[in-house]
Amino acid sequence: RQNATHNPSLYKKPFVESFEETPLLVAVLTYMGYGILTVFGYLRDFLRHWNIEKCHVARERDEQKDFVPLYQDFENFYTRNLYMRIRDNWNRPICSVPGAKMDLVERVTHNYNWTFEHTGKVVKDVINMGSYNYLGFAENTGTCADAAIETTQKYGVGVGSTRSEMGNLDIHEEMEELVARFLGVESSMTFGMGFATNSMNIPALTGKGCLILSDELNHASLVLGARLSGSTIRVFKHNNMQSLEKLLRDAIVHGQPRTHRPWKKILIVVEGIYSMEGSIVRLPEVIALKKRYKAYLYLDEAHSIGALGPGGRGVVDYFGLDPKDVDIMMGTFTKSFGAAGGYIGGKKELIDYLRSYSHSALYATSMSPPVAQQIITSMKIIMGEDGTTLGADRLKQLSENTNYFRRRLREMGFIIYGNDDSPVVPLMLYMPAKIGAFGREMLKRNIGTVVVGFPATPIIESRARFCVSAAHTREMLDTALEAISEVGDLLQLKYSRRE
Amino acid sequence: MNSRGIWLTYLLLTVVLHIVLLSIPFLSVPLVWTLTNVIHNLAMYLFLHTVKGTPFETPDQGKARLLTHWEQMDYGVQFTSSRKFLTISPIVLHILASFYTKYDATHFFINTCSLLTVLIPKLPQLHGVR
Amino acid sequence: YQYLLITGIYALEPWEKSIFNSVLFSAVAMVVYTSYVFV
Repeated sequence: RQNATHNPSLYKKPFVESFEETPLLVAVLTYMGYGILTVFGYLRDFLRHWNIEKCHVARERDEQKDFVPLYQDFENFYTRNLYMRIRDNWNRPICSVPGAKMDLVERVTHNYNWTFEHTGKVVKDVINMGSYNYLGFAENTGTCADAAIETTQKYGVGVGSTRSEMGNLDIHEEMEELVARFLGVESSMTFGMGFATNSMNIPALTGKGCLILSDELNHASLVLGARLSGSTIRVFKHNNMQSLEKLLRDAIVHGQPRTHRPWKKILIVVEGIYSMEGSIVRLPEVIALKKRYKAYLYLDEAHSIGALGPGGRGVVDYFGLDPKDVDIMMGTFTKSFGAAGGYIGGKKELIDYLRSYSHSALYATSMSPPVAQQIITSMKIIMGEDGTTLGADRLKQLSENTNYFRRRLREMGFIIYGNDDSPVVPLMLYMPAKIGAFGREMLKRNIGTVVVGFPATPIIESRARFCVSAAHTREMLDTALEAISEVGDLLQLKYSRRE
Repeated sequence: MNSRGIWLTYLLLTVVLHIVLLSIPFLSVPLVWTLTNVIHNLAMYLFLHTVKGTPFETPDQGKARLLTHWEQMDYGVQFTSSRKFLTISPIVLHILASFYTKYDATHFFINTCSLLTVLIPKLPQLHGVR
Repeated sequence: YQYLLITGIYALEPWEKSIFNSVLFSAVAMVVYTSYVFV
C-alpha cells in the first residue's frame, strides 16, 4: 500500500514499483544468524585480547596505549568479525575494462581473507552484472576511445589548476554547453568528481536558517553536503510523498525552531534512481509539491542520467516533464558515459553564482581533458549528433534488457525490489551467510555480481544488486539468469509469495 | 529495534533460553525461572545499557560513539513502541518468575534486583546520564 | 548446506563450526532427553 501511486493523474505512464515484505520466518532466521555471528565475534575478540589468537588488525603498539586511541575498537567490530569472513566477494581486482564482460585477477587466501595472494592466473570473460555501465560506454575501442586518445595527445592528462584560475580550458566550456543542451537547461557547470559535486555545492546553496528535506535513502555525498552546509535537515520516508508533504506543511506552519521565523529557503533533495533500492523518484508528485509549497528542488541524477527516458535525458525525460521545473539538476558521468565527474545544471544566474562560490570551482583541479572528451563524445552519440543511431539503439537495448531481466527474475520466484524500468535490480538474499555464498557461487559460474549487506542496507534486507547494461546481449542475460536460477535453488533464495 | 520480526526473534530467544535451562536435569523449576530472568536481564543490560557506540562506522561523525544502544534507539525519542515493548517484557518475565517460584523470598529478592538493573536505565530521566 | 547458510556458520572457520555444532547438539540432546523423561 505504501508503494501505491496516490496521484495517477500526474503520471503519463503506469508507475510500477514494489518492495515485497520480508517473510517473517526469514527475518527471524536472519536475526538469529547475525546473533550467532556476533557471539562468535565476541569470542574472537576475547581470544585476540588475551593474545591467544594472532591479531591481524591494525592497532596501537603498547607504547602508544596512553595516547588517544587511533582506532575505534568497537566501530570495527563488524568489519573484523563479519565482513572479513566474506570479503573475498568485494574489491575484486579486474584487468580489463568493466564492460559487459571482464577479466578478473585470480587471488587466494590462506588465512580466511586476512590477506590475499595473486595466483598469476586471470579468470577470463566473466559476465559483469555489477558495474555501472548502463549504456555500455565502458570500452577501450570505438569513437569515444579514439577521441579520448587524440585529446590526450593534444592536452595531456592533467590540468594543474582550478577552473577559476588557469585550469579553465576550451574543452571544459564546450562540454558545459553540450551538457546544458543535453539537459535542456540554460547553463551547466561540470566538476571532476561526482561525490564532490554534491558535497561541495550544497554548502554553496544553503546555509543557516535554511531547511533541507532529504529522502532517508539519499547517497552519502548528499548527506555530507547537507551537513556541511549547516542547514537544518529533516528526513522523509523513502519516496513517500505523504511524509514529504507533512514535513513541508510543518516547516511552513511552524517555521524555524524556537524563533518560528519562516525558513529562508526550503530545499527538497531527492535522487532520480536509488541505486540500492532500484526505485525511481516520484518526480511528478515532488514537482507538484514544490510548486505548491514554494520550495526548491535538488535532483541528483547520478544513476538516471543517460539510463532513463526515451532520449536518455534522465528521470525528467522519463516522466516527460519540463527541466525548468527542477531548480538544480545534478548528475554524474560515471555510470552512463564511461567517464567520471559530475555536473550541475539550471538557470544561468545559479550557475554563475556557483562558479564564484562553489568549493570545487575554487579549490579542485579541473576535469582531465581526455575524460571531458569521453563525456563529449558519448553524450553526442546519445543525442544522435554523431550521425549514427548508436545512442538510440543503446537506449532501446537498455530498456529492453531491463524489462526482460526483471521479468525473468520475478518469474523465477525471487524477491526483486524497485521500479520495473530501473536498470538497477536488487535481488533479496536476507541471511548474512547467503551474501557470501551467493557471490562465490556466481563467480564459480563466471558471473561477477555485487552483494550488499548490513550496515549498508537494513539488517534484514541484504541483497545482490545487478546493474543491467545495454552492452549485455540476450545470450549473456540468459546465461546470467540461468546461473542465478541455479544458485537460487541451491541457496533457497526464491522467497517470493507472489502468485 | 523497529524492523520486522525483531520482537518475535527476541521472544523466541527468551523462550529457547528457558527451554534449554529447563532441560538441565539437576535444576529445579523455580531455579530455572530465576536463572532465565537473571540471564535475560544480564544480556539486556549488556547489549542495551553497557555497550556504547555502533559495531560499524556511521556517517554521523562519531556522535553515536558515546551513546548506549538504548539511547540511540529511535534517535533518542522517548516512549516509542520499541521502548515500551522492551520495558514491559522484563516486567512480564519478573511476574512469571515470581509466580513459578511461589513467591519465595530469596528468589523474589534476586529477581527484583535483577529487574531493577534493567528498568532504572530505561527511565527517560536517565537518558544520557552517566 | 542449508543448515550452514541459515545458521550463518557458513562464514565461520572450521573450529568455530565445531564449537557451535557441539553446543547446539548438546542443548538439543538435553531438551530431547528431558522432554522424554517429562512426557
